Amino acid sequence: STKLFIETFDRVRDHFQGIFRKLFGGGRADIVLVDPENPLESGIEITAKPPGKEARSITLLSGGERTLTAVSLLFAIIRAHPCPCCLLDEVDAALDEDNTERFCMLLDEFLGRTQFVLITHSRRTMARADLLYGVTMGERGVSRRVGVRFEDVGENGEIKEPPTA
Amino acid sequence: STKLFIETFDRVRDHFQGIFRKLFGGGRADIVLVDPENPLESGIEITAKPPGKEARSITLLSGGERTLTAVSLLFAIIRAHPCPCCLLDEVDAALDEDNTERFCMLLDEFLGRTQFVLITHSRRTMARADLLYGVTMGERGVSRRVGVRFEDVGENGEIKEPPTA
Amino acid sequence: MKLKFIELFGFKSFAERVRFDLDRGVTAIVGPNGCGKSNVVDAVKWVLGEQRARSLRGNEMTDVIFNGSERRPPMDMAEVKLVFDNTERVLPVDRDEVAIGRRLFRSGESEYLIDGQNVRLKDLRELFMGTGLGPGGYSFMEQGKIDSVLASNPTDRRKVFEEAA
Amino acid sequence: MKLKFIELFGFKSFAERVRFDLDRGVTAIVGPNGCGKSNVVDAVKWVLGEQRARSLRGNEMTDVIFNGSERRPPMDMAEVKLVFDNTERVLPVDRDEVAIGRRLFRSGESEYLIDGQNVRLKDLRELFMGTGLGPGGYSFMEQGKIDSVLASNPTDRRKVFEEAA
Ligand SMILES: Nc1ncnc2c1ncn2[C@@H]1O[C@H](COP(=O)(O)OP(=O)(O)OP(=O)(O)O)[C@@H](O)[C@H]1O
Ligand SMILES: Nc1ncnc2c1ncn2[C@@H]1O[C@H](COP(=O)(O)OP(=O)(O)OP(=O)(O)O)[C@@H](O)[C@H]1O
Ligand SMILES: [Mg+2]
Ligand SMILES: [Mg+2]
Repeated sequence: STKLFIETFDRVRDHFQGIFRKLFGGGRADIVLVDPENPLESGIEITAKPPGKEARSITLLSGGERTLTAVSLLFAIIRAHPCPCCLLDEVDAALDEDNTERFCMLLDEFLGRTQFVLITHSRRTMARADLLYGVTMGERGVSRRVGVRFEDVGENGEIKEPPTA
Repeated sequence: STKLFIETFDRVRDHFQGIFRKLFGGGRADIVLVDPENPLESGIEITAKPPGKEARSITLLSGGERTLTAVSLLFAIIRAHPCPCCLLDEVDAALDEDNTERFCMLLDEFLGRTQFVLITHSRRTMARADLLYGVTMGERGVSRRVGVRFEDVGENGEIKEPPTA
Repeated sequence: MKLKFIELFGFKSFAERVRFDLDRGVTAIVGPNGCGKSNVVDAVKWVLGEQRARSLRGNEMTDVIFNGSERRPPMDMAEVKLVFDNTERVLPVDRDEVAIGRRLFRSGESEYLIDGQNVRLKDLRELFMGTGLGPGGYSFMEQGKIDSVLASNPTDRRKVFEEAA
Repeated sequence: MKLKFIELFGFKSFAERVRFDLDRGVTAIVGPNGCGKSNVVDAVKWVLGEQRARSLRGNEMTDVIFNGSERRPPMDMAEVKLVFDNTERVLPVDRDEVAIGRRLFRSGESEYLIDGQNVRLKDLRELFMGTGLGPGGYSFMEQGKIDSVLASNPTDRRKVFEEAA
């Protein structure tokens, strides 16, 4: 229904603005209905202005900036409609160290209501995990799980010496 | 013309098979005209079988395997039609350490005829570069270049102490 | 509601029975390219009722059954099991623990299980209605897909918001 | 033929005149998210004759002109210059060094330069015909686009090969 859509949209918008500022350490972002008279059919405009930069088309954002903006919107939706489990596959791929760190800090705010499974190659994300598993193919073509400690993981996620698991 | 297309296709195919084996340390791949009677209109099938695994649809390949397969094809085309300069923007994003290393070794085989500019966040790729530049935004929104030495770069590409450039 | 563990057997590269006991907070899964990490995400989508082979990177549903490696023959069945902590009674089942399972046989036959009882796919999907967990929605962010949250196509962008509301 | 340097002034985030002297082998460019690395790739595409704003992540061509930051006003012109070592006479110019340049003014006026001489866009593009260097073709692999080399759409996949032949 229209009323439900608008209520949800406004809540998502509110969360989006806050999460964006947190992930970027400033700046501002918004989502706007192009045709507010016609919410169920209207297009949706997304604007994002990283701190210190001018507002411009989101197509001009860098790869990492787009990821952070997308994550802000995704998590705004999750905050509006919490899901108990959230599986994220390499969402930090385009992020540098500082942005990865801010992303990990964002997860902390959702842990009350949402459980996360993250697939990652980033040591910084691994360092924030409560539990770490490695998947290996000791026998080619066949996946196995190893318990992994953070110290066993080399740069960029290769498992150096899987402990006897 | 048809003759030119078939000649180029066969050369690309030949290079593709060899480069794939090099990047994967084995396995095999191929490109095939679906309709060889009608080369200028035919669809093209790409097959890729990483070492130790069965041949299956390339849609089932992992993110890193797809990147390596795509790079094999891209470089096969470059070998068939050398271009003097090649700018690659974060093509190593999905690759783990070992695959990044093999990618860097592949570049060595092309250096005779092709000059490379690589944008990367990977320390391993940076280590293989002959020359390293950092781009920073000390003043927000304004890009500047700094000369960077490999020792100045932290994990995942952040520039720790830009030397006086 | 928390996911206690994910168990795979015969699902894609998991020829052996493998179980991932999850943390209540953040569990990270790491490993080299192609070792099977994203396959774990596919497994959770699938057992929650995903019916589109494309969404699991395959062409047909039987693509999810382990189809052999250099040393092993193909298997006849894929099975995934999820066990939830349901002490908060988020799921409409009056038990502290709820197990769901899905099996697919080479013949094309399927089985769907809730606490060991055979049910229809419909029942399994309805179990999660209203929890926010399911193959659509925001529980899953597949590898390489984070950018699609900012879809530039107006119809795709609306879809992003409609799934939220 | 080697690219000696790339110089940007007023192009996207490069409000200051910045020059990248390139190695004959591999030059790597690193830095945090959003600092301007991919803008350098856009700059080379643009000066070689790219006419599609979309291919430069913009909506209109004037999007490539520095349009301000929190401390600086927009600029009126974007300029990119490339200087080539032409001792092998790969370019049809009888000089050891060839400079090409492109300027775009806020008014929409454009200038194209070969060794300081004003030419038409057509002349600039024809200079590189047959060298393999140019906005199409395989000199550029943009961020996030490596996967498109394996395009699953048959028409897109044919395009990949047709540009090679
Ligand atoms: N039915 C199947 N039987 C056996 N192996 C399969 C099957 N389907 C897919 N695979 C294999 O699973 C592997 C892909 O695994 P997955 O996508 O989980 O890798 P990954 O760990 O996520 O790697 P990356 O870090 O590169 O993303 C492929 O090598 C593929 O061949
Ligand atoms: N016309 C312009 N004027 C000023 N700044 C611009 C202009 N066009 C784009 N930008 C800015 O350039 C930045 C993007 O730079 P770029 O894409 O090169 O980043 P990057 O270094 O590749 O980052 P990443 O590692 O995240 O890919 C954006 O923040 C964008 O706002
Ligand atoms: Mg993966
Ligand atoms: Mg970039």
